[in-house]
Amino acid sequence: GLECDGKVSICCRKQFYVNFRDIGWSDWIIAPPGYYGNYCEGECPSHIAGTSGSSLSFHSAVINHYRIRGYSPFNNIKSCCVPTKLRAMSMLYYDDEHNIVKKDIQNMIVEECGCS
Amino acid sequence: SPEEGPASDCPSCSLPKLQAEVAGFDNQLVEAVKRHILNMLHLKSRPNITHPVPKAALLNALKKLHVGRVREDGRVEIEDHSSSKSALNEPEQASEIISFAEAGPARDIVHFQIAKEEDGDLSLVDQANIWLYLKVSNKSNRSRSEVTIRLYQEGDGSQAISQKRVDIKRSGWHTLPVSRTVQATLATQERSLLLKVSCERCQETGVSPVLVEPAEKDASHQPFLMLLVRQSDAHTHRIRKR
Repeated sequence: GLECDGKVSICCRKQFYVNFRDIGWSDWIIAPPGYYGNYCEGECPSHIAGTSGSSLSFHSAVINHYRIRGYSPFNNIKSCCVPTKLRAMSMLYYDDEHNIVKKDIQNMIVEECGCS
Repeated sequence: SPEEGPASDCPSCSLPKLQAEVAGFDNQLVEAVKRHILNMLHLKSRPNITHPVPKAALLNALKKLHVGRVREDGRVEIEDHSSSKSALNEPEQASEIISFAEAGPARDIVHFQIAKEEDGDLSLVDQANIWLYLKVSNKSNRSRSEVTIRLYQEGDGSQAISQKRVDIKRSGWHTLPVSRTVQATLATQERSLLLKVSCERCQETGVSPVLVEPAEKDASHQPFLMLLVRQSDAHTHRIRKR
């Protein structure tokens, strides 16, 4: 997947880090100190659909195959810049009852983007 | 952009333009991140922390969690004792909850308010233990003492829900398994657990379980409940893998 550097307009991953102290959430979130709220942005011209990103689904590869051959209805489907690889994150925080909770959350951080 | 036609079907394709044009885009992103985190934690709003847990109690309980250090990026570092190195682990879909005891209606009764979750996904308890600190009095002249600790669920008959015979040489932590009781408590609306702690031969041997100390002079020895829960689908998957 491509990293957005301000020069490319093609689908890429934009890094966005939020420090919990900066948003006043460090009183209830014990760890980690912040969150990588990465997101995908950029254009997906039809010729790169289904090519970027290492973890695109078999499903989108098949649709792309039909699209290239001009089969209806796939030739009208527009490609979209989406997360193609996500990863889990663990969080340690206080809940409303002042219990300490350690939770593992799947698909929390965007690692790669690609054209669907 | 509408003029460009079909590109508008895909919201993320128009992001670069938005970013350049809309003032306060970063603030909107931060708000979106806040909502996302709360959604993923099944919380309606951020918890209101009115009286933080004493640091000594927090540090002591964290040492007993099943996880290593949560890194800056949310990955967890686990100590590998065989090679004395640490490894990075992809977290599973699991939750660990430490619930500190609060004072109950009597001195020997402790109260645990287990986290409330609206979607009820805390339904499968893998493990639940009460951690209790047994203090040996300095005046005790015995070299070792054998005592029996029993836990009773308040208002639920005279049968102990958990018991343990302990051979004590010095003060220290002891665990009593309470998985079945906690599983039943999670099925209730209140998710509140009242436990009566009894200790056989404690008085005569100079041993005393540390319960809730109002003055917080012994906060690091406050009893706590630690439970490991899994979402139901993750649980069945794990069983199959084994």
